[in-house]
Amino acid sequence: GAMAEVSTIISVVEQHLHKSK
Amino acid sequence: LNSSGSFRVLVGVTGSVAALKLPAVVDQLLQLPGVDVRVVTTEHAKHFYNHAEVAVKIYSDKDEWELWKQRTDPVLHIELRRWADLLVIAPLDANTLGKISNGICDNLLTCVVRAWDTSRPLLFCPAMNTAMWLHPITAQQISRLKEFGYMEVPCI
Repeated sequence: GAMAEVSTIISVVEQHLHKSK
Repeated sequence: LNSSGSFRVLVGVTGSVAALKLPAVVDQLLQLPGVDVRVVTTEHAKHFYNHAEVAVKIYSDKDEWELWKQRTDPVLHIELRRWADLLVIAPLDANTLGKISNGICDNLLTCVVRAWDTSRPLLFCPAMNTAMWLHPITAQQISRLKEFGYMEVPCI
């Protein structure tokens, strides 16, 4: 039950950032 | 993008050991161009990270109560809901997962979630020990959150 890698979390946020543009 | 021109990310942090990654999460978010970051913490989460290592404003339950003195004062969880373009809860512990899946809102973070504008993305990153993870209610609660339209970033 370890949290997702930080890099994975950042890349999901980044996808939403690009969608918002 | 909102009128400020930035993409505003609100990071929710709860009381799992994985909360020790908060400074890294915030640092890496700040490296994305045009991203503004704030943090909402639960009281238990504070145990796992060093406040001084987090470069952005951290809100906690105390701020919610201190901000409101009279009827015309703003309500913090509503202000934060309005402010944020995206909410990412990392880590989401077993207790807060249980609360959110049942609509319970007894602290600043769960109030933000309860008031969340579901046209904006809400990401959650579950983290708990294996024994708790294997309890059959975990899968039910995660599936409930997905029904609400929230997006899971699965644990490893």
